[in-house]
Amino acid sequence: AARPTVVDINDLTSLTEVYKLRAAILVELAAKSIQQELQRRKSQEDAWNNSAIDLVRASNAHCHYVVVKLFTDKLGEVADTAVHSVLSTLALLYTLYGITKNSGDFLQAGLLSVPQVMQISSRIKELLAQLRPNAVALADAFDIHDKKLNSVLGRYDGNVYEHMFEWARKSPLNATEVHESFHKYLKPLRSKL
Amino acid sequence: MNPDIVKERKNATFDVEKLTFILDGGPEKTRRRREIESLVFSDPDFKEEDPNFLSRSERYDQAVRKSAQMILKLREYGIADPEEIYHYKSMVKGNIPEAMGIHFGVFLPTMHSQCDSQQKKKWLPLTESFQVVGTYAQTEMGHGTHLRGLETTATYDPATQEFVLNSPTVSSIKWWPGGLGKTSNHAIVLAQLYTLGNCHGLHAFIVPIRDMNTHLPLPGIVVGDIGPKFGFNEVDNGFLKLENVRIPRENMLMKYAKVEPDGTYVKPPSTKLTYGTMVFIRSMIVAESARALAKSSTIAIRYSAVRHQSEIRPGEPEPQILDYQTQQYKLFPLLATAYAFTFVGQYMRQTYHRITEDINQGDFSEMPELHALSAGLKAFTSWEATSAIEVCRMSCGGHGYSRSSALPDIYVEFTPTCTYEGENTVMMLQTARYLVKSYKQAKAGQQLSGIVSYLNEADVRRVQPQPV
Repeated sequence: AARPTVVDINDLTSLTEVYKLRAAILVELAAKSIQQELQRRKSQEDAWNNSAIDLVRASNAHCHYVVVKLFTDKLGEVADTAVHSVLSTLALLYTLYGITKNSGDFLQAGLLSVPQVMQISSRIKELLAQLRPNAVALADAFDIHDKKLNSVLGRYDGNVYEHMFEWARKSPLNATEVHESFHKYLKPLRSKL
Repeated sequence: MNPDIVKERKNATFDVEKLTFILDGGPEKTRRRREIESLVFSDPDFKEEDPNFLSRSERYDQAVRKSAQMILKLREYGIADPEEIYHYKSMVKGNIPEAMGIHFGVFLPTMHSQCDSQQKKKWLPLTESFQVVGTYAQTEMGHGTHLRGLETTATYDPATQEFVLNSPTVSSIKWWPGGLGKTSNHAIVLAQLYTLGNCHGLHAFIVPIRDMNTHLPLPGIVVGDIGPKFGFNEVDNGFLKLENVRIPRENMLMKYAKVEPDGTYVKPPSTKLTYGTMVFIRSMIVAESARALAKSSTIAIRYSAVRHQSEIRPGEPEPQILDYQTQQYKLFPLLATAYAFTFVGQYMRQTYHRITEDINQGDFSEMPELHALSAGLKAFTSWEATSAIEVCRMSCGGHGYSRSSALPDIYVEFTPTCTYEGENTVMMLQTARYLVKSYKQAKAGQQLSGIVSYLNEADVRRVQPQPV
């Protein structure tokens, strides 16, 4: 495994490189697992099956790299400064969060050191605070019409409680003040006790 | 307007509209999307009862009514662009799948991609005029993602120039296809082709299953609804048992593979072509993952802005729960993921169209990469999105459990993407097969192209040192 390398954790290109190497190393690990199984005289099929966990892990890392790469590439197409800034913060958060969620891969591959992972965790907290003022606006940008969202909690006007109460009142169970089961079961029960 | 949410919008540091344009792919696309939405939302014909307050049968009935309305109106408005049709339908169905989703989303595209010109002439007018309502019957009770394991047989009879379709065992009964139980009168059935004593693997056949006037099942056809599921209440996922059903030779989809009248089999140029429909759907699932995550994070973040709870500093008023670091840590990475997957969805759609164009020109070189990439990204994004929707639901506390939040519906309608169109673990293994093959080629000194080219450079380059 490579010696821990210094990564600029604010540079998406550098971080994309780290994801790429993680994927490459995990593909290599999976391929070597198959090789070892074959050397133990396993058939090709059994060698494959006995390496399946590594294979899924490698594919997962490959897809993760593709997502990080495409997110980073997309920023290059954004002209508006303010939008570019907030999207960059989102991309950095997505990328760093992915490292903390899979830190074992990066540490085991020698791509990051423990101090770097610690540094990334505190950087994430800064990014959360940075995004806080824009959170609702970033959700609004998806521009999902209330009738499509169909959610009392997610209404564009935020008037949750009034509409939740109104929604509940319409429930068929509230069609009558006293449900028929009272007269059918509860009242007779009382007279028998 | 809730005062908290007004305040939140005042805090924004960027022009929301400009970001919406980027998510849509440009201002014109945003304008057109909103125009289509207003067509649906202002239309009294789409007014509906809250499905949460209806029985399963009432829900199915309402869904079929809306689908029928939708078909008439798409024609009336002359909406023909596939993406616009997709968006119009998406607005009509809301958070729940539509009863005829498979007819539109799978049966019709398969007709376009797998029928030869003769067959198109016959079947497309019937399909587009809804004489033929179809589904795609591939999965069986005992077999799903592993297509070579499917047991349904199609045996060619040269004497009558017909195929005999049969479900040889209980486990071979077709199971799950949407719209199969009560809606469709035809099915594209995937079956192992036998001709002149040889098996040629999986091929697609158009099988009539219900009478086009009475809608009663045809002789040899046992068909029905598989019963209630986790969600998808509006969809009549069905079962189909074939008892030696005879169909004409012309009913085998023959754009690529063919069976001559005497039973001679003509191979397709690439075995992966039958996968064409699946690659298309998997590319769409990536975009679905983004949409489901965008909806869930929108709900959870807006609610977290209006909900006040507990206290951060003694004596101060209850803060918005979005001010708690733990709530931000739950929701903001998911919001970022929704953006990431939206851009991946855009990339997959562009790539799919580009490579499909190449294939139509006879260039199949990028098909293996597209097949591997769409399989892996379908699995990766749907797994992430499914668990993320649950996080959004729980971030809304008890109210997230109410159907009025829409989060239960979003979850139960989205989570099947992890098991349909290829069970996710199997998808990851298919991607791995391509990665290991590419790795071996790189090791042998071959220069790779496309998204796996990093396997050439990995062993020599390391991340360059940077000042911390």
